[in-house]
Amino acid sequence: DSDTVISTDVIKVTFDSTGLLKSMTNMDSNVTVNVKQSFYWYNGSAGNHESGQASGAYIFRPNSSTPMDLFNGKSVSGKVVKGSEVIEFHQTFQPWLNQIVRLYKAKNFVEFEWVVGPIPFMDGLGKEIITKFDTDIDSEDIFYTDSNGRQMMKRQKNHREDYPYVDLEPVAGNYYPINSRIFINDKNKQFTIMTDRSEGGSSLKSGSVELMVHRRLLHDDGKGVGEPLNETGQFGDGLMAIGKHRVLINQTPQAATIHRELGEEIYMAPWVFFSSQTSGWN
Amino acid sequence: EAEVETLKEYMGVSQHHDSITGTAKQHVNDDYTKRLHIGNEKCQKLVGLAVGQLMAKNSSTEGPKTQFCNYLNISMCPATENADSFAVILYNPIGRNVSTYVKIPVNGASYHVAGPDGSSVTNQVQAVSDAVQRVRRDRGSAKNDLFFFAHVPALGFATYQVTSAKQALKRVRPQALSNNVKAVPAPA
Repeated sequence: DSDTVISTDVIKVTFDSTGLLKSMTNMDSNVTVNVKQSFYWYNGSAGNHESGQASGAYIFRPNSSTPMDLFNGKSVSGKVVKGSEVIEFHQTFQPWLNQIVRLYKAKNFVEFEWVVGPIPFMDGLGKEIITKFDTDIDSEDIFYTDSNGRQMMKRQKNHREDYPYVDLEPVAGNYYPINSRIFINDKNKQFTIMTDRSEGGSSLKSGSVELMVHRRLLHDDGKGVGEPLNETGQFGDGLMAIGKHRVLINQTPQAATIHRELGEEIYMAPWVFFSSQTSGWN
Repeated sequence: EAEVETLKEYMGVSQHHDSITGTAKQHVNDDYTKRLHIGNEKCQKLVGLAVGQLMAKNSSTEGPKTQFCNYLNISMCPATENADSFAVILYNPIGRNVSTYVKIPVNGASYHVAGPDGSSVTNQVQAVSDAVQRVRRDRGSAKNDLFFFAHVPALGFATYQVTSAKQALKRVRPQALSNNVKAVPAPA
């Protein structure tokens, strides 16, 4: 019935009594962001009266703009695993959805390692799984996504620089490709999420950031594949996805330097080799 | 050249948008993946040889036989799961020094890690998480993960020697034990 706090000398993360994320503090840059994070799912459209277009391999078309929360409302059975180098908080949102929030002693980011799948579909509904962070950052309708890890593109909800935006798909119309990072900021603080692969994502309201991490759909989208995006995976019960998001919270003016450096280290991480030979060479 | 050619060819085939995004039929996607894996395997073997040669102390000695583990992210690596001692070699492709955490699947409960200069490196051993066990299913046998912090020079290598504490203990000289000197366990 009380908060759980895990921290290093640099970063402090607080979880509320249900085990959901509550706030993050960067003691170096003296920035605190109140933030709630959970996983949600959009019901993939099977086509409706407006359009027969179903959600599928080529098309993201949720049948409603409100994703369903995958938090059971009571507890994520949070568990702390603490050591000299790494401190972790293990969360279970669903039997098929876990997350480990990890702090490294000498690093200035928070690592969210998620394991999603096999996505259940016995209810006959296709599911498009997102992770969503709702913060107290006053970002209004502006957010930034990268272009192949280089230029950061300024995005604005329901608006396009290059053509008149028609609001046919309130969610999908605002999703953008993210190759390495998405961030929101106000004049004081910036909230950056570094991905470990290309994902779709957006900011659909001020202070909020969402990224799609896995999908399982039951209808073909009519674009030529001729089968639904329903991957059964190696074990036949459904593909599982495991991945990481590294989250940075910084004062806005310093944020770019920090995410540029981390982006390089993620994209070109050291190669790791092993050798059984331990003769006297180093 | 032949080893690299395979990956080059399959990377060429995979320029198709379906391969990049996995939006073709399932069996077509599986075929793209299989070809890339075949090319990847060949290149890993080649890179492993190159790393070995680069690390040989001089032309007469042979460098270490090195190997990759492709499933480190789900705590699977035959080279470390069943070994009491092994070397971890890191190559940094960035033009500046990098410090990074290494997570390695092991079966022991306590290890001694020596850095490139032979000094002890603090490390942490903890159980493989339920989440990763769920992905791994019945593959891999590691019960624990070993974490340590590594520093790798710009465009360079760093070698860390990992020895399980029980193995390290065996290295205490036998006569020391006969004098009833209490074996001091390797620093955690």
